[in-house]
Amino acid sequence: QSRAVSGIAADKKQVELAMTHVPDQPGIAAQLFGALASNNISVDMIIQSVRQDDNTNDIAFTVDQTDLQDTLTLLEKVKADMGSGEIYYETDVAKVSIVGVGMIDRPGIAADMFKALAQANINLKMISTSEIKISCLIDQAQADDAVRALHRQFFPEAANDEPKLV
Amino acid sequence: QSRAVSGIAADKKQVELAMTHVPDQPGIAAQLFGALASNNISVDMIIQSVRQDDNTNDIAFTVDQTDLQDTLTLLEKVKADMGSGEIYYETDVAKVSIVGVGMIDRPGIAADMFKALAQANINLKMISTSEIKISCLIDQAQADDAVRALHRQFFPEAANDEPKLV
Ligand SMILES: C[C@@H](O)[C@H](N)C(=O)O
Ligand SMILES: C[C@@H](O)[C@H](N)C(=O)O
Repeated sequence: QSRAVSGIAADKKQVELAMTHVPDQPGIAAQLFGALASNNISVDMIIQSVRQDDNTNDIAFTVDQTDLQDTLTLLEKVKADMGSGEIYYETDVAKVSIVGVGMIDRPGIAADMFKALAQANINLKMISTSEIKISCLIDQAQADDAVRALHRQFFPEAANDEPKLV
Repeated sequence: QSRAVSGIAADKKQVELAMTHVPDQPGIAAQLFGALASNNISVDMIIQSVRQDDNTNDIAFTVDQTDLQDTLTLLEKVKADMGSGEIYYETDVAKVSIVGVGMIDRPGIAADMFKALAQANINLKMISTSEIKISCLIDQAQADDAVRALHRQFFPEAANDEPKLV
């Protein structure tokens, strides 16, 4: 079977933010990301999972660490305008990804990635997938361990080389 | 500025599931997706956002609707093995996406997508992004409205054509 994973990527320069406990109704995500776009803040990941039992939801996203202060100031305005929501953020995170082609058609690949990281005792804070990339947000302090673990998992023949970072 | 969005996609054949209130500790995601992979169940989206205040998290994912029953049976086993977690699922969902290139570098594109859907009174159940695709899970009943709204937003010059579905 041809190799599906072509490389491993680690990004230590992103920070993770979220507006939590926002009303799960039309227009909320539009209001949040409209505000970010109007202020020219580039967003990398946007992750929103299933709603909570109290009909609120959390909207998480990442920005470059250099945009943290501007983003926090903006979120305070959005929270005031919305009249609801809490602001959450974590700075010491890293986004680690496996990169490839057609990964969605290979059920085991995400599982293999998660197992490799679990064996290195790495907690997955956030998870997001696409056909060409499976990404996890983890503690920044564990980023190097994560890359090594993923390298061992997906490039075992290259055990003595430097990880193939993209 | 060159067009970033090249097409609109709608998939009405997926169902949304989640294991909710699982311990936010290493190995949990690995256990869940390891079980799915061992049973050859293909997963499309995997979405996990920030943890909850009680140190649990929710792990959401989608599968083809034909795999729903097998997946639910399997989740009951995983829940029993884990000794924790609840099973959540929704069948009447659709995944609508805008597809393009380099979309992460254009801050306003996700905002424009969310605004177009909000104006059509469509609630965004889940959100996931990559450089080439921004996807939202919505009510299946609103899928056609969603595609029309996105078409008006991103292909206004083609207002009288059929939406350019990929
Ligand atoms: C929570 C937020 O995504 C909301 N469901 C919306 O559509 O904007
Ligand atoms: C919730 C789940 O993703 C957990 N954090 C894990 O690492 O497996």
